[in-house]
Amino acid sequence: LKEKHKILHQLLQNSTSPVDL
Amino acid sequence: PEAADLRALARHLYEAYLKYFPLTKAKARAILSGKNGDNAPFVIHDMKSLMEGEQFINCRQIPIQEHQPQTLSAGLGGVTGVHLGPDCGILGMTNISEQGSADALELRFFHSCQSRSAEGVREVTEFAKSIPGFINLDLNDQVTLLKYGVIEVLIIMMAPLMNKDGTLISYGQIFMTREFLKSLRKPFCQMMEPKFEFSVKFNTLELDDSDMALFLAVIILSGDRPGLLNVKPIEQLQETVLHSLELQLKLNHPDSVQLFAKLLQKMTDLRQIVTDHVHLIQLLKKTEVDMCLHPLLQEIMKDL
Repeated sequence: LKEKHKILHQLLQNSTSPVDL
Repeated sequence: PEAADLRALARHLYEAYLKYFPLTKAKARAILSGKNGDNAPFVIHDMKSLMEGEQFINCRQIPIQEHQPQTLSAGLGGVTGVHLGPDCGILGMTNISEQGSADALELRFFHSCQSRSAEGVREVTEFAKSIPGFINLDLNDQVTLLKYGVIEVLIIMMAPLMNKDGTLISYGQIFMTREFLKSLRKPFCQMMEPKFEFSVKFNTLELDDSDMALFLAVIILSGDRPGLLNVKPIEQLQETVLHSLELQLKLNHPDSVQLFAKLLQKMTDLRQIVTDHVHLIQLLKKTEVDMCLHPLLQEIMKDL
């Protein structure tokens, strides 16, 4: 599931650094 | 749990809500009722005003000199579409090139909506992480809860921005009329109407931001999402938030009969709205050759 949802996973893991949306 | 703990949880979630969501219900209602000083929103009610306002969509701050001439006067007693008169939308256009540019404009607007939705997913994710115990859940389950809950949360978050005549967008700086949204070509015109119908009813419950914070947490912590690995801890977390919500509603709305039950009933309606929304997006992917869905939204909607 984590593999199929990489951005969501990244959002969950990175608490402060902004993800490039 | 002790009532004091439940009140502390309510306060904590309310603070997280204020921290992560830029436009609260309190602010939105002030704007919609014209009690926001001179900062009336820019109104988009036809293709011409969409063209004029397009550059400001998703801007957090509209430059004042660009903004002022097009706004409705706050003295009209709030923002509604009623004062704007008949809306021609794109129906009045006959010229083929005008129609082509209107089509492109609609598509660009749809892409702006997607960008804001993706940003909304980020905000909801941060809010979810602030729910005590959420980040200790299995990481796969965190992903599942967000995948299935985030559109429901975004739809609930939309309700305070809406009245029967239209909706605030762009952090409350633009008001887009319901009639204009209905005038867009299919299936764009079908996307917002179910949300308006839901929101108008939902708004009659008169929740405030502190109630909303708890309700959003309850939605996120739904233990019946498909594919969850470890349901028990999720249900335990939800149970605590539900107790906190029930107490909050009793204290905050002592005269509102069965408010807690009515609110829980809304969760069923929400699921149908999300199903219909995802179907429309799938339809769009087939009919709009130029459409590309934001990768984050693709992730969420795939196999939903």
